[in-house]
Amino acid sequence: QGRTKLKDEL
Amino acid sequence: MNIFRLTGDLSHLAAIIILLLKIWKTRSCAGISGKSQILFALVFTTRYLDLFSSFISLYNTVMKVIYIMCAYATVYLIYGKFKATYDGNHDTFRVEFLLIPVVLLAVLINHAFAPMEILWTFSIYLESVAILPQLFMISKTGEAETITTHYLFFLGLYRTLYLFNWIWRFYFEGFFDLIAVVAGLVQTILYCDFFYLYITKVLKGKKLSLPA
Repeated sequence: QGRTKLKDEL
Repeated sequence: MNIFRLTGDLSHLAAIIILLLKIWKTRSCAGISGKSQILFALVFTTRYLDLFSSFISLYNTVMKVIYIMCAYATVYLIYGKFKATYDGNHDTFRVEFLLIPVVLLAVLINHAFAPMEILWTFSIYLESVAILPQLFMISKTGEAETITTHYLFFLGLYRTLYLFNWIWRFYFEGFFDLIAVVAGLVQTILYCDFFYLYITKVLKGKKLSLPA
């Protein structure tokens, strides 16, 4: 789940 | 979103725009490493494949489109429109020495052995070393145009700010990604030598010239 949060970064 | 990530993204955007304007206005890409720009275009292409598959926010989508368009426009200007001014004799860094280890690392060390995940990991690792051809070229020519040093400063500053963004997110959101942080640290460390020269020389109005 932490992974998808990173995906909000450019 | 936090202040470090926002200022980081704006610093990154500033760097990309400064470079594009420098080449466009001076109609010359002298002193610019085309190889680094190709690597950056590759970084954005492999990282933003989810542009059409997942919508995160208007900001996220707009910035990704701008980054990709500017990256390819820059590569086109260097190898297309102004290729007569491209200094190929000094842009000689062997990028295969970067690409092969980065591909191997992305396949071996990632969060999931899935195509999108490996491409994202590849782009993170590649971005951390993509500036090396540019820094190598400056060390070979022994100097850099002042506008080019501003480009490098904002480019280096962006990932430095992202490091603070990750500290912030770890502290306030309990979020942490070792791959991004380690690669970001490597990327920032590569700029340290340049930051020193930029602060001690360029900010004092001198030209950036490396001891040949």
